[in-house]
Amino acid sequence: KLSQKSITSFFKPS
Amino acid sequence: MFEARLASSATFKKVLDAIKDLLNEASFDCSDAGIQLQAMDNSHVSLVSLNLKSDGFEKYRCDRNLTMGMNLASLSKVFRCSGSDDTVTIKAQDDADTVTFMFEAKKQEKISDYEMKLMNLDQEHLGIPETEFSCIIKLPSGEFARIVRDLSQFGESIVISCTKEGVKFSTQGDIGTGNVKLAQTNNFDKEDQSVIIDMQEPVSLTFSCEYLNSFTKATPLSNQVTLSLCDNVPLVVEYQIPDLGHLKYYLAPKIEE
Repeated sequence: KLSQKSITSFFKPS
Repeated sequence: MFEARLASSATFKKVLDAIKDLLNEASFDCSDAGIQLQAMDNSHVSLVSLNLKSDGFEKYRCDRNLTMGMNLASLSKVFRCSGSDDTVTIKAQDDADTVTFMFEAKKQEKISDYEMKLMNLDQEHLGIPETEFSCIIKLPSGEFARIVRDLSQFGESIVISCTKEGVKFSTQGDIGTGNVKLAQTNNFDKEDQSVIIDMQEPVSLTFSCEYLNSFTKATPLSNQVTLSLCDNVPLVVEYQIPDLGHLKYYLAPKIEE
């Protein structure tokens, strides 16, 4: 089962 | 004082059409360098990054850095009032709570202006790390839109697989499967009609059709689109806006739990 990752799990607040 | 005059209001309209599906509102950051926008969609699955360079404008003046929060549906209403050949001038005073858009027909026979209320948006900026991508694919933007539209009929996700042989887009759903393979073309004298693959390592990643379809709303901006892929990293879908800048979309992959 594939799950949609969130963009915030790759890019952090700068 | 902020003032930016763009020769073609139609270009800005296309930019707006390309982002308003994903974003309800967004902050336009204006500086000497130009106008930038960075925003996540509501579900925080994708990120939109727009850069319009100041030297792409006919006239550009930005005395102080300015952030203009705008409702994009309202902004669309304003741009619906512009003619396709109009120029647009965007004006705001420092610390203003409104922005003015002036549309001028080519021979000055019609001039209209619209003032729109600005919003205070609390948007966080994300840092985008430098990535060495495994595969960078350039293809005609119309072809990419066609493939995404075709495959979206069958499934919710598209697998993009890239090897040195070419790039394959695949989907599966209740009624069956679909695959589209594109080989690298040799038509190098017509770069914007070519498929060009720069592969360091083969890569295969799964992405949501719904988001890919939203990104293809940018197709009228550019003849070519660039897809950058790397394992466990968001896909980058990039449209160059001729002489003005670029629009990039970042999309988080679907990953096995």
